[in-house]
Amino acid sequence: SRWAIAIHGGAGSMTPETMDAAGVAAHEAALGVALDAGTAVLKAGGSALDAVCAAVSALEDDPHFNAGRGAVFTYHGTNELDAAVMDGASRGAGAVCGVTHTRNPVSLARTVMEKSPHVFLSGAGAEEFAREQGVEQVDPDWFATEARWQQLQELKAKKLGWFDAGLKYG
Amino acid sequence: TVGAVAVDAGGHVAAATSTGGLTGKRWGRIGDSPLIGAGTYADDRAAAVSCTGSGEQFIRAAVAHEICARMRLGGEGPQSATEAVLAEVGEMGGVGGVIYATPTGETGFAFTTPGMFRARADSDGLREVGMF
Repeated sequence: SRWAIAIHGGAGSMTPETMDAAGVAAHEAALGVALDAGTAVLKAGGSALDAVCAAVSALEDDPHFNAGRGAVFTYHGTNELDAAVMDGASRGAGAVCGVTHTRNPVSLARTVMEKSPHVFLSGAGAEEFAREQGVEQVDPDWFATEARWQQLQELKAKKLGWFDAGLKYG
Repeated sequence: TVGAVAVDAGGHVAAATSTGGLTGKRWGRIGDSPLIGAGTYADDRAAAVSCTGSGEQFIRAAVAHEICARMRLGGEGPQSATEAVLAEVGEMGGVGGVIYATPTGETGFAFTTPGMFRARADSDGLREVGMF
């Protein structure tokens, strides 16, 4: 009868040297909101699947984190989102990649798991499925933030090569 | 990359992961996050796992499934299995972090980066947030 939840929230190039006290407090608060979203589900007797989806949806909606709103930019200045979900009881799984209009990609991944015979959908096809299933769609501008845009410009200026690993903006 | 793992009062586990990928990625590059078995995996016989880090190495090490397989087949504990698989990722030149939850109510994490923003809570009253 014991429940538990853990979350991670990647925010890009943040180290003790690059984040001030206000930044630390803001990120801690945002993590707390997502943790509480998942915890509320479990406290009420809800499923682990509902809990992880609630927590990740909260993280996707918060511009501090690299997922959903606040996602990093591709080289061509777009936000392309990927997500997956898996239920340990049934080993049911759903995943999507390269979506650009779905507000909460984790919700679409869950819909793939529950409403399709497939596990992994990509790009335009995934979003066609999302629209058919009534998964919330948004203008791509929803995902864009100025901070991530500046990170892309910095990366391009430094011409680091294949990845952003040197800057750790992923 | 963000993610969550949980175990409910029925002892069932689940994992979810979501990401925008890498800044400046090209050619439709996809990392480990949406790949079942690499960045995300859940199995009531072992654990739920969500990963963040250098996706190419996490894909090659099939990190999330590998942690569960070491637990299920080798009887290894979750922390030991997680650290061992992250070490394999390191041998490939990768870095990152992992969170896990087990059907018995354990949660934990490990990371090989300067920080991994994380938080956890459980029915015993634990509630903690950590960053570095």
